[in-house]
Amino acid sequence: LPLLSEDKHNYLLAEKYLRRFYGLPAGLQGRHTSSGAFQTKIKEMQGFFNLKVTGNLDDNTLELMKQARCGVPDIGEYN
Amino acid sequence: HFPGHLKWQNNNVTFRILNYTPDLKKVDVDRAIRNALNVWADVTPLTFKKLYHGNADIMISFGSKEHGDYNPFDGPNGLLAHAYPPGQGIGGDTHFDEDEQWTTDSSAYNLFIVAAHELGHALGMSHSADPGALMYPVYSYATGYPLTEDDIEGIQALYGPNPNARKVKPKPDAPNKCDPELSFDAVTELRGETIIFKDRFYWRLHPQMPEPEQTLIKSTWPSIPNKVDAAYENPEKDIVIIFSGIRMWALNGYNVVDGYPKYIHKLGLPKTVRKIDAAVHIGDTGKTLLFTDEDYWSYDEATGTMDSGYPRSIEDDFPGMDDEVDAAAYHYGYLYFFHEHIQYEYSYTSRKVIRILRTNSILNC
Repeated sequence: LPLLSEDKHNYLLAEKYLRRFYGLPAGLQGRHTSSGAFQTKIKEMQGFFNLKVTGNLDDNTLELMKQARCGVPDIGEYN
Repeated sequence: HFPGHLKWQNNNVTFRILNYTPDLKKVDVDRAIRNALNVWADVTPLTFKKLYHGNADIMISFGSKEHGDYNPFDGPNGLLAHAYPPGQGIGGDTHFDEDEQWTTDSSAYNLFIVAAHELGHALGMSHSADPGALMYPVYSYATGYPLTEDDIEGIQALYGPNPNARKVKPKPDAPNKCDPELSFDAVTELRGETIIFKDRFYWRLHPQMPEPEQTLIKSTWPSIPNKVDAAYENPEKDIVIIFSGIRMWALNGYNVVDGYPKYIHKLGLPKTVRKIDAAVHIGDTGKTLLFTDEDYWSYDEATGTMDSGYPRSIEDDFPGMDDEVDAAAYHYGYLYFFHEHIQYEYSYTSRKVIRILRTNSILNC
């Protein structure tokens, strides 16, 4: 199978994290909306953890996403 | 809080432990859960009654991957546990990921710490952005009283204080990097990064990272104390020495070197010295300067001995400087002395203070 590039792997990890903890909408969306929503949610997460709010999946942000944590979302409803 | 400030309408809450993890003795799980509930009972009017049959408000269980609530766990690490806010049915229920290694100490995930956090959710607490708060979403091991002011204010906003409480002393919140009065406990380099210790936390400064990253000391180095007095890096040996009280630890990267802690007197300091205020290694000379009260010592790393003619007075040898030092760092011929909220940039060659800055200017404030 083609191995996922590291960037692709990191993107999928981040997408899963943001979906679970920041309400990133699941499922396929138009190219434009998905990158917009993704970036908005990255900013929300960076704001919560007092990281520099860049909207980019930088090392700091990725490192925090990999840390062991509680499964309850950081914002909004927990259904 | 959760949207709608969900809470139990009745202060007498019931709980039931449905199953147990094989990682721990049953009595250790019972104790961890009871202690975790007591953390919240101590600061509110809530009481917790244990049921052994039927339905309880808070149903506690261990499960892995998909465990019946459509919120699957993910195997070892990552998600450790979750809990539902107060309410009927699944409301209040608390689930622990059986694929984790549960412990009663710092060797893996401490069940008491995770349970206290999750039961906070089961009572209506959401996540805190304060890295020192119990309700901070990322796991970190810490000893001592688990609640900060932030946690206590949150739970008492829902249920009020405990009418019979003995006053508890909350853990201080995380230090604010832009507090104008901020002072440092210790500063050291670590493989090109700058590590700044303050209370139970440290900031990590990386040349490419615009924002310093604040972390609990214990979550990176569980075996070094929560209070660091001084620290320095010897880049030739690729080790950082951490001083706390009369003991010192050696770190090789993020690992503690075997054989430590040792007593600081092994360096040749007299027994009268009970604490080192600041330490800095001068790469150009191979000497490490150790500051205690108004004096300082010079330690020769190559020979492993204290230089003769010390201690000497800080004021005499570093004119323009304060007579005491909280922390010290050395960069390209300049010594940076931190004392209270002031930072002195001292030229080692021209032997004078070049600039005076605020301590937290190093933290982008």
